Amino acid sequence: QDVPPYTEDCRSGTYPPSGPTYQGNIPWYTVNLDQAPRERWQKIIADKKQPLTAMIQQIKDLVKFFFHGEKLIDLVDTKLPALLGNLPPPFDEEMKGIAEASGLPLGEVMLFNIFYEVFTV
Amino acid sequence: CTSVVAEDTSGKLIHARNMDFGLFLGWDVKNNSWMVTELLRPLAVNVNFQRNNKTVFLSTSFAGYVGMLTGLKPGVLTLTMNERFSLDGGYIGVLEWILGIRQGAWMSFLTRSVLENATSYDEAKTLLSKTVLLAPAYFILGGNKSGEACVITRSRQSCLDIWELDIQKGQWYVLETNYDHWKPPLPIDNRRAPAMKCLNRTTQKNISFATIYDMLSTKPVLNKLTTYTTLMSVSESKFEAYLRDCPHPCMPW
Repeated sequence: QDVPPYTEDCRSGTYPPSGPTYQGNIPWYTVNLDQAPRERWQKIIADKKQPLTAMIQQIKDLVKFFFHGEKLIDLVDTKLPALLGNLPPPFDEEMKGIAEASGLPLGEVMLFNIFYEVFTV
Repeated sequence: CTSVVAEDTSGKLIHARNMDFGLFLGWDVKNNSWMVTELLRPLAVNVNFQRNNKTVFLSTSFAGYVGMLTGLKPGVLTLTMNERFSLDGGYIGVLEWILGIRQGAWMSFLTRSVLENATSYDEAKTLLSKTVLLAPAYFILGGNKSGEACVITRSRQSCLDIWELDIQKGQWYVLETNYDHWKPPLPIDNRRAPAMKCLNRTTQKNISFATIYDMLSTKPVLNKLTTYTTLMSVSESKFEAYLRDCPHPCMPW
């Protein structure tokens, strides 16, 4: 159907995935739960640092757009990390490790992790 | 999101989901796409969580995100979470948490905790239905035996409904998008009816990874927000995940 809502008849023969709706396989990683929480995500973050930085920049841009200015992001960077200790283990330490490995401010890593909850409005 | 757990005629369960995220978070006019959705795709990773060199659970996640939205615990359960939009939404829970009222659990942390620690379908169901949350949610849970599948509809404080498979009554799948299953979906966002039409046309005897992937590839079940599709089977220890795109023309949600 070429006008909204762009419905179509039930597809068939799409598996194994190929064609324009398939963008590739998702890469596999191992996270060792025996490691210290700060170290668990380092390999993944080393590989995904650039797209993670781009994603968080986009969230910051949206926050700035919706709230007209930098003030809220300043609060995220300065005040949110102080609340990290209230998160249950091992999530607090894992986020610290992600911030260290990515070079991103801890508050912004926290913002990314709570974004799904906030978005349920 | 669209999540489904279906039981084939031999009693095996297949759990699958389309992960949709990024609605209203910046529309790229030039590329006809949601900016956040596009940026999430390269962050998608499959993670094998191990302890003592043994797999504890498998998950499709996003790099930098420590909670879980999709996962399989080998031999025990499969679990996905869909967003449930509400005025009493997660932003209130997050505000309360910032202000020091902290009895609620973060949804994706709870999901990960269940995948890591639950030892049975029933234990997972109890945890997901009784834990106080920061945000409303749908938990779609599958077990390892015939009949073990349900959709748990949660408000922040309580469990509103548990909708279970009922093979005796011909209910061989449970399917959840982002609306309470006992209410009609928003007319401009009805992915439920097309998904059910495809499953009903497939019939229980033909259900498989291939036919469920077909359903999840049908517009508008597949849409501009879809980042990945995951297919899981506890009984066959299979876990597959694929990055998705919905080239124009395609519904924005």
